[in-house]
Amino acid sequence: GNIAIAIHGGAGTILKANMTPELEKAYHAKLAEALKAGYQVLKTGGSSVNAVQAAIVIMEDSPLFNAGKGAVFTHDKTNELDASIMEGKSLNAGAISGVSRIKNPIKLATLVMNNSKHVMLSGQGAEEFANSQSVELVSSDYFHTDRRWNQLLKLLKDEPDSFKLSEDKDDKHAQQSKNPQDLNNEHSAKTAQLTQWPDDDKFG
Amino acid sequence: TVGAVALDHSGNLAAGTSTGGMTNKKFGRIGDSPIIGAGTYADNQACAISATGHGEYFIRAAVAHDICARVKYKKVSLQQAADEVIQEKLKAMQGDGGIVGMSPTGEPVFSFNSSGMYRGYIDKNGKIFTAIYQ
Repeated sequence: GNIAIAIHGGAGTILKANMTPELEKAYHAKLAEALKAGYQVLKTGGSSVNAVQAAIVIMEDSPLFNAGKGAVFTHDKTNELDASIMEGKSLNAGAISGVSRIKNPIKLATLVMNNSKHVMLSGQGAEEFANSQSVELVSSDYFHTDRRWNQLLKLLKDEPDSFKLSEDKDDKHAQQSKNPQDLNNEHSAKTAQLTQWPDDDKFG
Repeated sequence: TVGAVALDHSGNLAAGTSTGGMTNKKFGRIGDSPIIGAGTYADNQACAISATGHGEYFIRAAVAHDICARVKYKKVSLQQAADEVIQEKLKAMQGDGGIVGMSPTGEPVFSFNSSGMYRGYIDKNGKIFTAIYQ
């Protein structure tokens, strides 16, 4: 039968005026890479669930999108990730929420669907389940990008004093932002420009 | 937020969504992405949907399931069902965002009411398409 795949990388206020030609090219290239990864699975007879996973993992690993690497920061300066997956044949589904050490949340959601009786697991419990499934846990630093860190800093500067971010010097994220290597990273440099982006106001 | 929907050789649909959530979120807040029926839904008889946008509205509007239910019960096309929910129902609630969908015969569908959505497809003819703006 027919095979086909479609993806999205998030919706919102995306203005051409704020996009450099290089960044726009980078987005198109990453979208195409994700599509081809998923389509390859379908072409070789693989399942739609595996194709969806393959496409999403490419976008989770890219700092261009708000998922996995490049995820936004919470008020508490952490990254909390959510994911879900569903198969149309059996209406079986799996979801996880509020995890901070799972490199590819869509893979854990798929394990919940296939290897548990549950539909959704959250927070520490989801990470314990991940452990039981031998899923690799990464350091929470893995998710840090300057772009997202600066977005949080900018927001917290505008918030009432009680929410102000402390300037303690030994704050590991603050230190990480000053890491020249990070700043030299091509993607970080490009996406750091996005801090000029007029963010919309759906925060917190 | 990122998402994907697919149709395989056996005619099975699947949908998936993954997100970092909302900047500056507090109290363990989650949006629609991990909520089956709101941010993600798949049913071989109707469609596969992955949604992205202001989660609270997508949950209250049960967006992903609502689109599939309209296809199934109203017998309308996936594009029409998606537009009814995203361009009318969600907009009336002041909710912004969009969805990517796949029909049981392999038609990819987009519907979004914001200025842009990173999106793309490879259709049943193998044609690849990517886009950002409206």
